[in-house]
Amino acid sequence: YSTFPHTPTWKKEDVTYRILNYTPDMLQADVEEAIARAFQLWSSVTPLRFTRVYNGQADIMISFASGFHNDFYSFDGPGGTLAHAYAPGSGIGGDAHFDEDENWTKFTTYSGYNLFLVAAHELGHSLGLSHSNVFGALMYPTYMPVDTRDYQLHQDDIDGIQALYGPPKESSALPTKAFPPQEPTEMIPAEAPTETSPREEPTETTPSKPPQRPDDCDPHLTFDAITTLRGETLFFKDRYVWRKSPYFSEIEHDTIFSFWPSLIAGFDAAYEVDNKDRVLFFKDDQYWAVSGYSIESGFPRPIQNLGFPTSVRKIDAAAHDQNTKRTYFFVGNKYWSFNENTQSMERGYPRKIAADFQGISHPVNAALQKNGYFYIFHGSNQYEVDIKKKKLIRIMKSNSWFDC
Amino acid sequence: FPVAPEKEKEDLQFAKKYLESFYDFKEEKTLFRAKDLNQMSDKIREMQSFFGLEVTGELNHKTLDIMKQPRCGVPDVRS
Repeated sequence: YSTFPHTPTWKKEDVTYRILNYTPDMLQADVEEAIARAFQLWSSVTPLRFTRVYNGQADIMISFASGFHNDFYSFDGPGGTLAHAYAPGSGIGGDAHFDEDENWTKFTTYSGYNLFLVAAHELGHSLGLSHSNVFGALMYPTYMPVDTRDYQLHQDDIDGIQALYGPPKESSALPTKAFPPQEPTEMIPAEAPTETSPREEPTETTPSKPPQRPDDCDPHLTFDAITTLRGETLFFKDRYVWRKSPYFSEIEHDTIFSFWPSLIAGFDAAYEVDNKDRVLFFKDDQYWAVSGYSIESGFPRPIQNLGFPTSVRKIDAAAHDQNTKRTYFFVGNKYWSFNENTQSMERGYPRKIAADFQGISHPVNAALQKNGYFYIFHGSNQYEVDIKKKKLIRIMKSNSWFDC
Repeated sequence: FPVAPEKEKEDLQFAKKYLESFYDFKEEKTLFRAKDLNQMSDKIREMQSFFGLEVTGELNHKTLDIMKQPRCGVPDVRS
């Protein structure tokens, strides 16, 4: 993260904002909700409280404008620059301007820009953050169409804003004041009690504390999915990724969002088809194909496309055998064998896991193929299996890869 | 794939404006064209470093792709 020169911040916890005008692209109520949600992102991780006012000067004045709009930074028509905002200060300080020549939308689509996402970014500037070079951070300069249903700030954004204002006071993580709209008043006194009309409880409030990543050497650590990817090995749990690479000795910690922002966390299974530079991720009854960072078009697809009966609603784990070009899918107490060459399930499956993989408990949480062995994970144990002979070699802790 | 000459000039103009807007590039008209390009190449390097691209100082496709992505109007660096 970075801040503006001389680190300007608001020298108070109660900051006011005013919406000066609206975009015709969205309902007024949707504009107001998007902006209130954007403020809520920041208030949930700082002591700051944001009060909406309807008249006079507010700290943060929000407006939509096209081309030249009375500051030195004219907008440039559709695309290009979407919005900008000013660092905390008097006058234009803190103000956020949105380019009316863009198509503003309530949800993330590929034909417009999600106002909540852009507003959240610009309000980061209004509060004193500058741009971050951490890919996936909200304060990254370029727009990234991500799913905003349970949008959470990136850890880099949280670190940045808390460097300026500190963490929230325990009881202060309250919803933004003056949401929903109240009668226009000159100024809502800072000490006014928080009023939230029963009519519109805020329904989507960002949890103030994202779940923590388990320790590498937690003896009870289990994984949702594991896969190789271009010579590295990625271990997934919730939204977290443990990355083991031959290029650096330490385990690197990332989030799924930082690699694939539009994929929802909590995979069921993953495997790499290495000769195609392709990794498949499975969640519920859908799967995605990625190549590096980019998600192949036409995904997600239903897992039934792979040949599963409709009775199978999710899979537990998957591992690909590079030698036979077969992928094993583990579901409950059974497993399927999928022929990657013919892109079809093999006859005679599903078979019982216990029949061919003696000594291995189910359900299988994750599976990995590496160095000619399958590593089948159940709870906090993993079973090293000779793929050819399907013979159990040894049992280890699931996190033995982390040099604990 | 090699870029067509006309397109190249257009891209160069676009890149120049981008670097002026977001990387504090100030085009100083000097007699020595080579010096101009050096200054711009420095700024391209700065932008490539910021976005985690391979730092070459050259206006390659990946660099141009990022420059053409919709973005925030606040500069990434400032003097």
